[in-house]
Amino acid sequence: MFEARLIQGGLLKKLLESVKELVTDANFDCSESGIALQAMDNSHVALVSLLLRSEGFDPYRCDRGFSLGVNLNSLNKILKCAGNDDIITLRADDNSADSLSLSFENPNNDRIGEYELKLMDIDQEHLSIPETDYDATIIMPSAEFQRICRDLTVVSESVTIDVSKDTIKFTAEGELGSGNIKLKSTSSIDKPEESVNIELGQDVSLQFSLKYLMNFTKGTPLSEQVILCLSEKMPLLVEYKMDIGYIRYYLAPKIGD
Amino acid sequence: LYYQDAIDKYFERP
Repeated sequence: MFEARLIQGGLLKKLLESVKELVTDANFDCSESGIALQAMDNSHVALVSLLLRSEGFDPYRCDRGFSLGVNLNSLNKILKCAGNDDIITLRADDNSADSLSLSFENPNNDRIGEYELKLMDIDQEHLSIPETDYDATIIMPSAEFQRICRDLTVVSESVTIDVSKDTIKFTAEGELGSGNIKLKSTSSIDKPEESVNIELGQDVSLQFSLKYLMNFTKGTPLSEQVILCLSEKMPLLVEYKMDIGYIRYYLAPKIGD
Repeated sequence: LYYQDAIDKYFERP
């Protein structure tokens, strides 16, 4: 038996919005510790990894390991039927784990919607992601990162991210011209969520596809801050932390032909 | 010319 009741049901709605563009089908791996999902996009350029810890649910029950194969587009359609303030409960039985039950309770508990989502067998390989000491770690407002990606898309399909002592610079060059945005590290005691924090081991310069970064910024509503981790010749990590877990996006760097 | 590298070559298969 698997049962997970999420008081902040709106979080699940936002989470689905943040992965559905990148991944079509994925397994939700449910265990005692929580719900995890790892999937690559169709072109195997990006990887999404998300975790919702069991402590974030009330109650959470998972007797044994479950792998629930879900078409994310279908799940997203059903989750659109839940109100933003609804409590969402997910359930799957031992015997008939061929469907996932979802119930949506409104805050007054006088309207309850119940839905069943058919599950599917998904043969997905699970990659192990090693702990990495990154050359540069940047914590910045997520809305600012989204704006930079959106603005530079006007100029080019790719962006070069340069990190040096106290500056992160995003540069795009295209047929119509070029553009760059520099952010200096700042600290705001009153509003720490608005500051730009740069931790640097050594200077980094890497180029990435803006199309994928734009997709990653679908995670913006999940957190006021985004964490960017970069190392030379390594995938970029873009992370949005939530109270009950995280969503991490990995993107392989563009490399010279 | 640039091309986008594959992500799965950076991570280990179990």
